[in-house]
Amino acid sequence: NTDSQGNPFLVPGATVATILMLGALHARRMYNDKKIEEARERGIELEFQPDAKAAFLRLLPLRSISRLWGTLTSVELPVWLRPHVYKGWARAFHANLEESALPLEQYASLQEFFVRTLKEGSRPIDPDPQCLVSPVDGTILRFGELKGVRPMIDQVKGFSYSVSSLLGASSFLPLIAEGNVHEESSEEEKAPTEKSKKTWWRISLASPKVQDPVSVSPMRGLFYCVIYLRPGDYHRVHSPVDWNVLTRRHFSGHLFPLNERATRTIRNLYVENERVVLEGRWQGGFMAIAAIGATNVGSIKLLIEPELRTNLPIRKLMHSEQPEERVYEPEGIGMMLKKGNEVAAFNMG
Amino acid sequence: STVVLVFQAPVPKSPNQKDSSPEFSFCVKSGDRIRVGEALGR
Repeated sequence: NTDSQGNPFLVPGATVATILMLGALHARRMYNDKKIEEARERGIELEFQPDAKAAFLRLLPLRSISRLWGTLTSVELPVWLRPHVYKGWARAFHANLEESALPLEQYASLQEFFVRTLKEGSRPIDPDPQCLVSPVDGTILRFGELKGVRPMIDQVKGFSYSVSSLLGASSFLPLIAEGNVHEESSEEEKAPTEKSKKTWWRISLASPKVQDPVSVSPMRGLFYCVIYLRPGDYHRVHSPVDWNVLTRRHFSGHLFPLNERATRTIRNLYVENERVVLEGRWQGGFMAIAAIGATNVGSIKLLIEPELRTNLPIRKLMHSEQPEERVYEPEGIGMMLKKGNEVAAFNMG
Repeated sequence: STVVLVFQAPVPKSPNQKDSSPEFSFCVKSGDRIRVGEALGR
């Protein structure tokens, strides 16, 4: 009788073993994360340590994996199942369900839930006209002032990438590289020559402390801030200040993961990954935002340019008509965004 | 995903600067959790 039914313990045994293995992996991951957290609290800077796993990641078809992930997460879920899936996601990734604008049953798929909006008033904008606000929810990874003619941002201790590679051949960054930048004098501003109109401003970075004797504007430096969004965070991007967006650049690139571990082991992560850069001008001078995608969050939607598509399949990438760089009309004025306006959204896959 | 901001802003006064021109400074620390609309710097 036992033979004819096969081994009754096979399926339950395999199921239990799988659950135990997944539990062990999750526990190990949580333990690692805790170790990293404690290290950071003790001020121990994580070193850059490329390893075999990072090299292996370069061999994987990450874009196809990302697009498959997007296909899976866009599957419409039965209404009764939705709250269970989204509560499970919220528990795993510390998402705050109370703030979701809609009842959970109204998000047809995990992808829709991921790019959810929040209840009115959930994110009050700091009213101080002199302040620059966070464009996203997330964790502050690094920030500071950039100096020198080739400004570099640390990925982690022991490895950094250049701002001009991150933003692309920006209208002012080559001027830094050549070191021939200077504050536009009021005479030049009054009667802009063709060149100054083209670059619409130039800045003194080679020697930021030297204030142009003619212009009344204060001395200016170049600053940066890197903010990491966890899977459970609110994934819409807002405007950090009142500014004019003049140019949009899209770099198709790769889709490496952007988690803590990847940041410590994959070279040039932020400069290699697919990203969308908005560049323009605010009262303080130059302003740029780079939204960088990752394997699980490969798509970046721009509310100011809905037709832009990112995370395209390789074959489409080759023949894509969309411009890699777009200057917003009217040239030199571009699109006006108020502080707190919604600008873009990260989406799954 | 990650967002990187790069922006120009007034730099802190140099010792010999007399006038009261504004100066930008961050009001966050590495590792801080932050939300949309909260001040990064003033």
